[in-house]
This record gives sequence, C-alpha cells and structure tokens, in this order.
Amino acid sequence: VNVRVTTMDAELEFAIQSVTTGKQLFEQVVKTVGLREVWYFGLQYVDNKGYLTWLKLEKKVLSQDVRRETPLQFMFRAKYFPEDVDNELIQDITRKLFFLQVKDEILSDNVYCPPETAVLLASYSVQAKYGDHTKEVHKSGYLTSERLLPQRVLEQHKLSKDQWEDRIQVWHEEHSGMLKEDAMLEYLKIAQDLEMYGVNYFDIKNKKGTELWLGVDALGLNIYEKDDKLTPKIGFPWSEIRNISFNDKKFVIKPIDKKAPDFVFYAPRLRINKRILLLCMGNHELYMQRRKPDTIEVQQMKAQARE
Amino acid sequence: QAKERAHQKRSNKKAPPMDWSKRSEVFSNL
Repeated sequence: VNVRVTTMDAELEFAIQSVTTGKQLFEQVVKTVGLREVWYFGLQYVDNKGYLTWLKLEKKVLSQDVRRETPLQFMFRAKYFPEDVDNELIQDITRKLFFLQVKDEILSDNVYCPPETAVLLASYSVQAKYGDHTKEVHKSGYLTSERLLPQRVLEQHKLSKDQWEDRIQVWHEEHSGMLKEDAMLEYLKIAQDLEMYGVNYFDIKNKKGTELWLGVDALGLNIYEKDDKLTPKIGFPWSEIRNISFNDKKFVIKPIDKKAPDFVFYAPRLRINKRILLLCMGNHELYMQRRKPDTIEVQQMKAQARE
Repeated sequence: QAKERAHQKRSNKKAPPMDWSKRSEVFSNL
C-alpha cells in the first residue's frame, strides 16, 4: 500500500505491507530525514470521521482507521515540546522541524502573537531563509511575496506591504553575521515564551457546568477560562501529580501529597479523553526523563553536535 | 528591548501558586 508522509519541508513516499506497524513506518521516516531526537515526534492522520489522530506506533498501520485514499496520507509532526529549546534540542534537523512547525502555528493564528513580537520573529525567519541582508541582493520589495506575519496582525494594523517590509528589514539588517541555523534557534527562543506555545487545549467543565479549557503542556496542566487562552487560572506542575485517570467523562487528578484532596474535572467528549490521557502521560514521562542524567545515546548526540 | 519584552511573557504561562484545596475551590467557583 502506498503511503505519503509529509514533514514540514519534505514529502516522502513509502510502500508498506499489511503487517507494517506504526513504529516501522515511523522509523523509516526518521531514518530518511536523519532525525535522532525522535521522542518529540509522531505521525498524524485524518481518520474516516475527519478527525486528526496520532498513529499508534505499536499497532499495524492498516488496522488503524486512516481515511482511505491513494496514497494514504500522514503528517510527521512534533507532538511534544521541549521546556527550553536552547538547552534541550541537539540536532540542526530537530531545530529546523520545530522552527517550521511553530512558525506555521503562529502565522496561522493558532498561537497568539502580539505585533511587535510578530515583527521580531519575522526578522529572524527572514535571516533563517536569506542569510545576511545585502542592499544589492535584497532590493526594495524583497519580502513582498513572503508569508511573514500572522493574519490577525495584518488585519488589526492597517499597514501596507512596504511599511511592514520596512519594519522587518530594520531588524533583518541587525542580524547580520548570524548563521541561518542560529536564526531558527533565536526564533524558537522567543516563540517558546508565548502564552499559547506548546499548549494543547481541550474543552472541559466544572461541576456546575461552566465551560473551561484544560491546557496540557511540557510543564503540567493548566485551567483557563473560556474567553482567555492566555492566562492560566489554576496550574498543576507534573512534579505534584501522582496519577491521572478518567471514567466516562469524569477525570481525577491525584496529588503526590496524599493529604491533599483529589482534583476533579469533566471532559464532555469521550473520544477526546483517551487523547488527553496519552498527552499527559507523554509529557509527564519527558518531564521526568529531563531530570535524570543523559542516556548514553543523548551523550553521544551532544558530543557529535559539539564536534 | 523587544526581545526582553517578549521574554517577560514567560511568567504569564504560570498560574498563581496555590495548594490543592484552593485549586478545587477556585475551580468550582469559575
């Protein structure tokens, strides 16, 4: 069966068999792109009901409810985010994939970004694409056809393309001497401080039926009011959580402190509850692993990167 | 300066500190 996997900057095609597992397909993808920091990533597909779903690596690909088309379509995406890109990401390819994915999320308004930060990020993305600004090469209008700013920023501030270009160009010139790879890292170092960066939002309710957001991210769980995804009202670091479970629509978070009361919330969509739990487990596992000594493999990767 | 202003947003990602009892209380009042 023909399969197409799109990464942020490549399109790969494979032929798989009925016995091919998600893990085997995943391993072919990471081998092809040269990625070793695989723990952040997964394969997404659209199921027959139209929902975006993560491929289960332990199961056969064709036994999962992938929308029937030729070839079968998958997207290779980051599922988990580092707590700090500067300290954690080792390979250039990892930084590049994160840079492209995060940039797309910001430009599509999936992650809110205020105008000044948007222009700053745009200047780094221009440095990452073009390298140093030179007057002879980068003549007036050099950014006209580039997708550089979130749609919301373009709509709220009625500047012309030239006016936006002028602002971005000033900072592009300032980045002179910065390697393209370093510009991608600088982009991520700024983007990771955005309130919505790396947060997975889910609809939940409290006991009296108030609709709220549950945010699951690298540091823990947060609860937001429905009209404000930026300001968490309640937070639970992973270090304080002993266990999370659900039964039907009721979730229970048990604290490590056994004297403290359990925390209960309600997630109205059963289909989503397994996904919430898996994201919690994955983020928790990475949180704990980060606080242990580097594995031999990671030590080797870091040594190679230094060389 | 623009980078510094952007960096200050990091503290917005943390909820106010409170114990588990207070978290349940605040949650039920939302």
